[in-house]
Amino acid sequence: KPTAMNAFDLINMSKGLNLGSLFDT
Amino acid sequence: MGCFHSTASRQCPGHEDPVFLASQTAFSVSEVEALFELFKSISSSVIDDGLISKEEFQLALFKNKKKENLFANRIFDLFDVKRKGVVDFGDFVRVLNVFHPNASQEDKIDFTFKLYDLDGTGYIERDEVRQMLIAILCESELKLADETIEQILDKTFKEADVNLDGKIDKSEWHQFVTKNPSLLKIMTLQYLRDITTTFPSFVFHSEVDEMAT
Repeated sequence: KPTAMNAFDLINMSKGLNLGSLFDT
Repeated sequence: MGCFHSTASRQCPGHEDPVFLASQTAFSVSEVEALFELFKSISSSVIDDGLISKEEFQLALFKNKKKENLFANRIFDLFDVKRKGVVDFGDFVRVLNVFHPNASQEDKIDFTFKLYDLDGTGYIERDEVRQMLIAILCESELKLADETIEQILDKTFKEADVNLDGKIDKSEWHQFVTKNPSLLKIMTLQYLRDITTTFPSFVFHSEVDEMAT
């Protein structure tokens, strides 16, 4: 349930913050 | 030390000596060279100028250069240490170093603070967190009522904003992240541990004496 999460846990789900995809060359 | 000069094939703006970069970071010389293979591939994807533009960064992240994303922009701005609108190799390595599994927790916490302090005021403010929440909801096509967003903000600020001034300062952020270590997950890239196996071709381009590695 989103309201049980803190805002930053939700924000961190952004693909823009997950740099692992930089390594998929 | 410090007097190594790259030869012609390595000359590109901001390309620093791998031995020097390794001495400043958790990476070995071979790892810095492997990162150069990654850097070359990203920095030549749109214009082959030896620098990563925002468009190239987004293309590498999303495989789509037209995708606008608040967070990718934010991360790019933090890589763009010299504020030139492009990222050179030295800054690429030094910023990725913060994402190394062996980098210090302090550096990771500092980086996330800067990341979320969208306006650079020295505080993470409620409006900034709201803006980021709305951005992630748009990105994930998830719909939440305004009231639910405010509840999430209330809950977060209740936990993080210890002095109740409506904004999160650096020391409050430090305490909050220490209590919620999952928030630092995005700050560690396991890929960086075995970067030389991901980009083995660095061996063919290496210009550093094996003794130096």
